Amino acid sequence: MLELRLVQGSLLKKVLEAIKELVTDANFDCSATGFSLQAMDSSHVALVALLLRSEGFEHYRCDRNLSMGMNLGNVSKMLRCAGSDDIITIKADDGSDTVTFMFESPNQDKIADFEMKLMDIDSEHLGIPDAEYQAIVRMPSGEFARICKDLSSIGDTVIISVTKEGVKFSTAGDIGTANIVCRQNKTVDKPEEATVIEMQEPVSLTFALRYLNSFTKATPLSETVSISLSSDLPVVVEYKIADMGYVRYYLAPKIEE
Amino acid sequence: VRKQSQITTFFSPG
Repeated sequence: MLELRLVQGSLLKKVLEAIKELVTDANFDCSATGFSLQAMDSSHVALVALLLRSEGFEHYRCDRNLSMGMNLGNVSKMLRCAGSDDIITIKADDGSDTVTFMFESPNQDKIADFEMKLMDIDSEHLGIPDAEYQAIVRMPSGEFARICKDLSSIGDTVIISVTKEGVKFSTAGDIGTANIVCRQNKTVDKPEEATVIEMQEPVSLTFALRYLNSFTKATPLSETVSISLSSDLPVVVEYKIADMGYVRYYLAPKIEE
Repeated sequence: VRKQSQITTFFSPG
């Protein structure tokens, strides 16, 4: 028996919007720790890891570990039927091949339940080792989204370089080139507007912009984003979900042949 | 010329 009640149901709607472009089908794993997902895109270039900790739910009952295969486009269709202020409850019985999403309006005058068929998905779970990154950049998520969008109108790839001067995003295409430098800026009114660079050593990596643009679908989940870079590892782009967990995207770099 | 690497090059099943 599984029953997860999330008062801030809009979070779940935003989570689906953040991952459905990258991944078509995925297993949602439910355990005592929380509600999680790990999935790669179809070309195995990017990976998304989601965690919503059990403590973040108003009610969290998960009698035993359960993995539920879902088509994310279909989940998104269901959740789009929930109002933005609705309380969302996810329910499933042991051994059932369906999951139910229940939507309650804030004043309890409307209750809807949507039952969705589950599917069998073969997916390999990858071990992601803890790593010390050469550089971690924290910046406003809207600013990062703007940079990725702007650069993708010029080129297909971005070189992200971190030095003590700041973080530089560079691209080149048929019509020309573009460089955007963001300097560390801690002297802002609100902490979420700051750009903070923690650098152990300079690092420069090249990535496909279309994946980064896809990651920025998570922008509504968090005011800030952190970008962790090391020369021999995929970049980690993390959006924290307040009090609950995170959506982390991993993107394999483009490397010299 | 740079080639796109895959996540599975860096992370292994487990």
